[in-house]
Amino acid sequence: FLGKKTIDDELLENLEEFLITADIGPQAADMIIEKIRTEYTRGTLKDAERITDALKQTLTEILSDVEEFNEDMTNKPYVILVSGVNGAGKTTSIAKLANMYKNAGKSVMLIAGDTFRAAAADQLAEWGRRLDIPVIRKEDGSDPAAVIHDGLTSAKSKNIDVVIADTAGRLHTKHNLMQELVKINKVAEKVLTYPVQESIIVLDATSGQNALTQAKMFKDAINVNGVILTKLDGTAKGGIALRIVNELHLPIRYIGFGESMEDLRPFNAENFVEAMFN
Amino acid sequence: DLNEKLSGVFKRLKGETRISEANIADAVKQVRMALLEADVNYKVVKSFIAGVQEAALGESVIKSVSPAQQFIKIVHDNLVDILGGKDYTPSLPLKPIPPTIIMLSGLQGSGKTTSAGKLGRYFSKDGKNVLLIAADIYRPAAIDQLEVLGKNLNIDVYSDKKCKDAVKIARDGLEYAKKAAKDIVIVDTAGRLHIDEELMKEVENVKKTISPDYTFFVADAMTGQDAVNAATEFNNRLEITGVILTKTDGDARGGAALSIRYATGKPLMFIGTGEKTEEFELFHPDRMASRILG
Ligand SMILES: Nc1nc2c(ncn2[C@@H]2O[C@H](COP(=O)(O)OP(=O)(O)OP(=O)(O)O)[C@@H](O)[C@H]2O)c(=O)[nH]1
Ligand SMILES: Nc1nc2c(ncn2[C@@H]2O[C@H](COP(=O)(O)OP(=O)(O)OP(=O)(O)O)[C@@H](O)[C@H]2O)c(=O)[nH]1
Ligand SMILES: [Mg+2]
Ligand SMILES: [Mg+2]
Repeated sequence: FLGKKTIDDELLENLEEFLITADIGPQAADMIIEKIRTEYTRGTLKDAERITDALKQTLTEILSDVEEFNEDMTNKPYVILVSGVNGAGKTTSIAKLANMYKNAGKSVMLIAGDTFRAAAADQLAEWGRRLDIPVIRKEDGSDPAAVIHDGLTSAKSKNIDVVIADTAGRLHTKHNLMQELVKINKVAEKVLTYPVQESIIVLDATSGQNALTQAKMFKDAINVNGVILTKLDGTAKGGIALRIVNELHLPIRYIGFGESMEDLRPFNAENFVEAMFN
Repeated sequence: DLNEKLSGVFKRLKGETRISEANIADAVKQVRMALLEADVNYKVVKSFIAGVQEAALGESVIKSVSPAQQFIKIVHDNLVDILGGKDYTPSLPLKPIPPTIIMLSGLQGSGKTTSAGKLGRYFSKDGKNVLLIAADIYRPAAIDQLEVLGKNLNIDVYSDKKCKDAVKIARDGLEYAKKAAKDIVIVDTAGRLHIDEELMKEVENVKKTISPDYTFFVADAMTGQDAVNAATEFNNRLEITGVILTKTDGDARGGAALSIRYATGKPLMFIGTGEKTEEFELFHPDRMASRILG
């Protein structure tokens, strides 16, 4: 739709294709197009050449319209509980977060809360080894809540600044696994005497509209208060972020754009929208 | 579901004798919306709807239904046909001279390593002698992951933790399989982006080196609009045999299945229905069609 002179049906269809292909979702796309069309009819959007700017502004406004996350460091340790569906990028994102906090001068500890999947604890332990950060783990098949319990107890006694807890991938449709997560969260709060400061859901940018359901279910279960959106180094645009912010009022905390420990950056609405148009 | 959404439309249009653009206009809109909400790719939806609409127009309507109801049935039947047809039974016939070589590829986290275990079990429970080859040299503990899966299934795993050359591991693993008289070889590869030139070259080279009889693209059922991009590129570079669709035990509608089929023309063959190695089934076009339409 770039370079068009008037807002006609063809332009609106191109707009729709752009938004839907970005995984914004057909209903959200319709709403945004309606907004653009109204601005044009009202005269607030004077010509079609401005439409790209108008669209960028609308998308940026939607993505910015959420309370900024407050990193409350009052209590020690600062605990980040990481959850999400299978293969989204939780374990790798934890390595990235650990790297970030370590570079900021914090003492960090990791908890291998995935006691189910083959070599899950080995995977996190390898990251811990590369980062020179302690990893608390138990034998495969242990109760994940027990690992969390031991990990947090150790972190408190060692005066650790930041603890990041990994959990097994789980589909939100599996009631028993969601209950397990609820239990992990409760045990963490019991050991800490305060709720975990950050409960992050990791979402894969290549996933479609189901990511919204995932975020909602995890939020309902354990009060997820932030999102990491991974794999934005691919060709997926991660447009579902708009619905996540708009409908669930969850802030996107970070984006993952690669498989190395440095490939994480804080979410920035303008940059995210700019990348959508590239 | 779609039928409920259209019940009002159905009631109003009963008694018409032929399908016309006018009497299915609402139904077309609803089907389009259903497919987009199911994550079917935008261009695929456009093409699919145009095709079905063309096939449906002028059709005479069965006495007891409305044109819109009939249109929905035509949509469903067309979807089943495209996905493989209602009598489709995927199979992997073995090569007359062993080993039969299978290679798995796909984006990061799609379920390749787990599916390698599942495929291994699929053959070993029929008494076949299987070798898994751990050719992911990048992901931390990827080799350990496949070794644990193999151990739990009593299936051999070939690996070389010291080797940083995926092509060499695949070649040496195949060599070992022949010496050990294995019936089936399954090569697990690292997750990679279809736009990562270096890694796409690597997986092309693995394929050239071992000449697999079957090359699978392993795709996550919850993939969105991007499914077309990745599947097209993997198919162009590797000439895939078919697709394994994973994590179908979730509630994603699975429109990626239609997108991938449209984009590559290749068959959907297996689905992952859970994390356990026995949670692996043949792909059913009719079940997938109903799921996509919601
Ligand atoms: N390209 C890319 N790959 C990523 C990114 N984040 C994670 N990955 C890859 O995605 C795959 C899965 O990552 P994991 O960290 O194991 O995902 P997980 O959510 O912990 O998986 P489970 O524990 O099995 O549920 C790995 O190959 C990672 O290297 C990213 O931002 N970009
Ligand atoms: N629920 C469910 N989980 C699955 C299925 N298939 C794989 N998984 C899970 O998805 C996650 C990723 O699976 P992997 O086999 O590690 O994926 P991968 O493609 O090998 O990942 P990379 O090698 O990092 O690219 C793991 O937690 C698996 O247990 C499935 O059909 N259903
Ligand atoms: Mg993990
Ligand atoms: Mg793997």
